[in-house]
Amino acid sequence: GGVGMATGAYVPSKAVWLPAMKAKGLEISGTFARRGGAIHMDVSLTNKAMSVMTDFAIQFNKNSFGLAPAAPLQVLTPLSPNQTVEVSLPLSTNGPVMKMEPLNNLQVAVKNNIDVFYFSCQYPISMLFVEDGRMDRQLFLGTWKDIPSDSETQFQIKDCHLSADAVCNKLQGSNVFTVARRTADAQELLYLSLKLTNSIWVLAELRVQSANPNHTLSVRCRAPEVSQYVCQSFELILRN
Amino acid sequence: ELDDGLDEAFSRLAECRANP
Repeated sequence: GGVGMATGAYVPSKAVWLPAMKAKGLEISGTFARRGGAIHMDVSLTNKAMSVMTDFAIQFNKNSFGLAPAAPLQVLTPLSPNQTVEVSLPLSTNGPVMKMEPLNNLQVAVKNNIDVFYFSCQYPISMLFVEDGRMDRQLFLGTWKDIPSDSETQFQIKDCHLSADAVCNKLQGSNVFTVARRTADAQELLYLSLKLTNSIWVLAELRVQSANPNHTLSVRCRAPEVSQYVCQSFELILRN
Repeated sequence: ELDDGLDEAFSRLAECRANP
């Protein structure tokens, strides 16, 4: 839960990215959220050292989707011992691109008056799902058929007790759009689309059976390396 | 939904996927 709830989008809870013992007393925990069409890195900085910390700045390494700070890290007053400050850093997707492993890995450098510290974190790929990700129905059918079935990624979402309506609503809260719905052979088939910030389209079919809490997700994408991350993100969205 | 042939195409796709 947390800050992203107003739009219904999935937001992971904050995790410790940099423990104080690895950063001369600076502890950083954080999460990522998409709010009002903009991506934010929401961080808590805690001073667990015995002296005041000042002069904070942040930099990202090249990453798969060109994420970069869109503004300086604003820590307006010195951080006293035992003090925590919450900062919401807006991010752009116009930074330098380099494919990372895993794809959603982000390497970060943070400096203060004491030293420079480095850590890695992973962002939910769903924060890259843009608001205009509903694909035209004719384009969906054509694209689905164009992408060979052997590059389809299948994934089981187990023990999910949501109705097809609830699934559609929950996914739409994270910019996954229902292009069409059909009932066939006692299954509800949902045809879904999303678009990533780098304009990669992802098409999906989710099979929901009313008597079975295990749903089958099939994903087709012209950049098939993103499919497994999208599958995992659907599971996180539907479970939260 | 508009009957522009797409409804039918989605129905065929769903049938085909549900009964491969």
